[in-house]
Amino acid sequence: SLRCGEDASVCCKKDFYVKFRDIHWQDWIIAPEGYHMNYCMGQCPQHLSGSPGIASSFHATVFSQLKANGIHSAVSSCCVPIQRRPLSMVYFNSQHIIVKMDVPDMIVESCGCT
Amino acid sequence: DAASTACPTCGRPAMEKGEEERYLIEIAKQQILSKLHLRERPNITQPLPRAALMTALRKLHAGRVRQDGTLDMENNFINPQAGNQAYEIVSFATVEDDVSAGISTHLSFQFLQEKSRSVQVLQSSLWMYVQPANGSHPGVTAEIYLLEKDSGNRTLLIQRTLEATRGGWHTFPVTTSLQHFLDKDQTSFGLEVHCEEDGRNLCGHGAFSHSSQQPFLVAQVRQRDDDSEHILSKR
Repeated sequence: SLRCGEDASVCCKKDFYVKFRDIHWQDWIIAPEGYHMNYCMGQCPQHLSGSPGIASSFHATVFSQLKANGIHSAVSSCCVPIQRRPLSMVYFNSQHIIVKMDVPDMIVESCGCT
Repeated sequence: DAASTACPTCGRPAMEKGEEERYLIEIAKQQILSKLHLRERPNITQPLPRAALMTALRKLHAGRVRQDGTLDMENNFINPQAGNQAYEIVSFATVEDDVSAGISTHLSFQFLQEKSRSVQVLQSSLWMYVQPANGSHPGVTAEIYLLEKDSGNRTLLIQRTLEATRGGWHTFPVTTSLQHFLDKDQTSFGLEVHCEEDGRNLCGHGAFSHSSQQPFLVAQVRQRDDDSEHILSKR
């Protein structure tokens, strides 16, 4: 999976980090100190569709059938997350109770073309 | 040129740099709030004493609290067997006046959010700081009672002899009692703690005059499956 540089033209992962102190959320979020809200961007030209690794989606299945049968269509492949990981958070809820929760699929690790 | 300034994915004209960052920060905020099932960010009106917070976190995540007091969260997940809806809560006691001539202490805990959802208590324990005994006899008998506010009943939950020559933290399992409480519609979970030595309350108000010794209750809970099925069918 590619990591986006300044000019992201091909499907890649764009790093984006929010520090809770910068948005004045550090008083209720005890840990971690910030959130990696990475996202996917960029084009998926036809020769890249399905690489790296197939994004498991209905769209991918249909698209590969079309391609396998040589049907050229206007359908294009999309740049989507193909690997995510959870984020463990410790925070105060509105009753000042400390909650520790593992929030699934919060951080995009890598992107690929469907 | 126009193409180079357009969004590579959707072709929309690119935003100003500052605008884009603000937009992404708003998305990040909304995503965190929705994943934590919060409508808005909680307002912390009574900051918890930092010492109490650090003690609780240190007890929960031994070895995970860095020197500067921040929490090392890498690979610090709740045990996967509990299922992915499991989470941990730490509730600090509201200490009510010492009763029966200062020999016992009433503690009450609030679990409003857990009450609104049907959750299953996987395990729960009360953490209590016990002052060192004067040493006239090595053990101190600690008794934990469940208080039923409505009926005024008091039920003995745990009776245990503590080795109390040195002060320190002790844990008392309250899993079943907390589950009963969450299943009934009571407002607060009340416990009475009694650990007396020669007329002195070793775990009473005086005992934790320092904020880092404030008692707290830890629970590992999971949303009940039937509740999440309900959500599925709704979808």
